[in-house]
Amino acid sequence: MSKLALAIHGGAGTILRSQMTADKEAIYRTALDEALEAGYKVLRQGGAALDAVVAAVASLEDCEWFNAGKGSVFTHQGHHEMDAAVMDGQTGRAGAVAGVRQIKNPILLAQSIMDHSEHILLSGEGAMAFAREHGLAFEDDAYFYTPHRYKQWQQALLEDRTLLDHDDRETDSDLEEKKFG
Amino acid sequence: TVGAVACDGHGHLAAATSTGGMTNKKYNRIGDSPLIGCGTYANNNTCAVSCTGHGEKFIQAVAAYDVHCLMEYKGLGLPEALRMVVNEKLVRIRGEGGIIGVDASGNTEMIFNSEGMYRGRMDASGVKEIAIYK
Repeated sequence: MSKLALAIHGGAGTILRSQMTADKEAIYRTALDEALEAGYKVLRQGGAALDAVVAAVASLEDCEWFNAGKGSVFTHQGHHEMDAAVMDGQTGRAGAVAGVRQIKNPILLAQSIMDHSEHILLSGEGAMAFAREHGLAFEDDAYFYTPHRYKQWQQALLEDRTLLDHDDRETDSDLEEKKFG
Repeated sequence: TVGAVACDGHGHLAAATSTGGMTNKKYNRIGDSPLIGCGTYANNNTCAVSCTGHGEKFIQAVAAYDVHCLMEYKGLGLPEALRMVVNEKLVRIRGEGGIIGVDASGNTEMIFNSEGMYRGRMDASGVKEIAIYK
């Protein structure tokens, strides 16, 4: 007998104890709680697992403190390139998108690709054209700008490093531990 | 990276993952998140999983599909399959990160080999957990 269940993650990486303040932790907890509630509400009302995971992820995409959607990190060129995927365990259907910019909720685009195309993975400009044709919401670059991501990007540029999620380290020696060049 | 897995009232499973990638990435690099079988996978017979971490390693490991395969072909339960992929296979190739999963009975599991993680889960038995691991 199956039971309703939902699990979410907001990424992995390094959270330095010294940098996790009570205020910041409260923000993360609230965002995680909102995502859980958004997804579980779908299940509680008899909705499909597919819609539940999309609702939960869309909620996390709307929070600037997670690396997805609004909170996406900067690329080397100073843009925000986002990827997303969704898969239905009942049918095996899947939809995915890679390297898109200015899409408010990439997970909704992934679901739309699954539902309204013969394809599984669309990327870049083509994926964005598909999003326009199917009425997905776009945001300008200012929506995706956050001071903490900008600071991370500037530090990474200085060190010529790429950084994994949530890496808030600020010194050269700290960054050295996280390079993936 | 963010993600979710779920089991609904009909026992159907689903997984979703979304990411902004890596800070300062070049060359239109993409990681595992949009690659079905690497960062995201769902099959009603076994599990739904969503991955987070160093994407190149999850691609190398075909991590998400590997969890499914260990359950389907080797008969492992979700916790053991996740442990093998995250704590053995990924560790061998220095793959940092984790996977959340749900099985066909609605049991959720979360396993990470990185220093920090954000997670939450909720189910019909009344469990509601939000945790930030450091």
